[in-house]
Amino acid sequence: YLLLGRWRKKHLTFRILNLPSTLPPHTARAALLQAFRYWSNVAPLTFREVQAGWADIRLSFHGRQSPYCSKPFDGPGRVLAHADIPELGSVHFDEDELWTEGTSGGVNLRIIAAHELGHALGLGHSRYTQALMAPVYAGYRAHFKLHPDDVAGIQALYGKKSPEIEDEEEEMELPSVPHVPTEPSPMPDPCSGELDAMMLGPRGKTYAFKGNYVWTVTHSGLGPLFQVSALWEGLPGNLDAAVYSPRTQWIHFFKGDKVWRYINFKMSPGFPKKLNRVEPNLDAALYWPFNQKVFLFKGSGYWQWDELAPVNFSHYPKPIKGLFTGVPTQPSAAMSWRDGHVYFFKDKQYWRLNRQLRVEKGYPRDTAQNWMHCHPQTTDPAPSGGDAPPSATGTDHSAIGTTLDTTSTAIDTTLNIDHLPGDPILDITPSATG
Amino acid sequence: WALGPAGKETAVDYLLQYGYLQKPLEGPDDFRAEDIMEALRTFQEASELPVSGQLDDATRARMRQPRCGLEDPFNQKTLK
Repeated sequence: YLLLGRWRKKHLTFRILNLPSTLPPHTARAALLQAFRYWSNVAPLTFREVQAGWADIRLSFHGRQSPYCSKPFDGPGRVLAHADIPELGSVHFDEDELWTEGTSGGVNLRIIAAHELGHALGLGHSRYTQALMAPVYAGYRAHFKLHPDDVAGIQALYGKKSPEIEDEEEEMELPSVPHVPTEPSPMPDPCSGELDAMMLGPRGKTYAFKGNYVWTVTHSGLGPLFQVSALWEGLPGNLDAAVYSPRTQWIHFFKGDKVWRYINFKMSPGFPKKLNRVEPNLDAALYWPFNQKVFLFKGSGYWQWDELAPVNFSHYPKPIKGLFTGVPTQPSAAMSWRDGHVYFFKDKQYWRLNRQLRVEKGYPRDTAQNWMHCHPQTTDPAPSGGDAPPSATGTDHSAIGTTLDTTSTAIDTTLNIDHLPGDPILDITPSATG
Repeated sequence: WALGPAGKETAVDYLLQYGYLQKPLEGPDDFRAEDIMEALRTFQEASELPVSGQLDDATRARMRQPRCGLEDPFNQKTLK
């Protein structure tokens, strides 16, 4: 066996997002549930099905195209399924296969699902060609059971199943709905629309932070929720603010009276440091590309910080409303985004600012619907020329083309943002082409 | 030459897709014959086939078998 990763918890939720058309739904479901049981029978793992919202393991069927998977399938035969390793949780089956149960024809869904769940739990491929985790499908077996190598692998990851747990399970007799202990830190629901911080990070990835978790926001949906410390080792959760500066490649995280600095996911030496020039418990932070400065926000005030120049905050904090017109005080999060706009987030809403740092009309809007791809309670009229959802990868030139209309002169004009609005520098009215 | 013109493309794609051949980061796309033969031998051994380093019929048939989309960790060099 080969170990590729593991979940730090043993009580996992799962969700079946859709089913194959070649099997009656109850037969397909039974096959998938049995696939979980192969593993929970030999290791101290429990799997609880959820019917909506987020789940640790998500099973779905797609074909040659999928808006949610970068690896298309190849039609009947050849590649049957694939899965992500922990703690990602995606398990995909090729919908073009003839999925069957109880017959040697077609491809047995239960066995393939058990194999892919092996990956989702952290196992790689086995060299034993008769093992479940062998890469090639060995065909239907009426009395299928795990190979000793499969059992050894899963127990290397999660330990053996101790008898008392076995008794407990037998008492419960609920094969797939045992109790799930609450997480020490409850996983947030991105659809709550509440945030601790938002950051446009390296390579144009948009990160949302809430509690102990972080997830990416993309054009096609949300990435998996990771514990903050799983990505940025040594970083606590419940952050106050996060900001990435393309100028220095530094990512700064703020919490309480401390600041952490990372380059990508590696903490810079000497950090975290104590915050002593700005107030602790900041609300938000953003990088403004037009003057390449970092802005820190707290209450109704802001600090403008040049990362590479000696710090002189003698005139700070300054009133937010003097520079960012129409934004709320005490924002939860803020960021300059790929479309050239500045965004402020507070409670469940967000504000979009134009190049003159004034809130545009029609704002605030609902964060959950417009950023987190959550189903609206009411159908919100599509924002006029408004927030094209984040582009899938990197900069979406079409969005840039329609949204930015920025001519190089506007970008080249180095604004010293210290001037208050009304200052001629700030009153750049976009030219016809800009 | 180990693969013959017909099989080269498919077999190399398979060996690449499943981790038997490591795509050189900077090098040219075409692989040395010895790399391909080593990859074939690794695949044949892991598939309990006669280990010849040649793309014979049994190897070709095995490559057509339905399988999982994840890579195989059987070539220690590419695994590292």
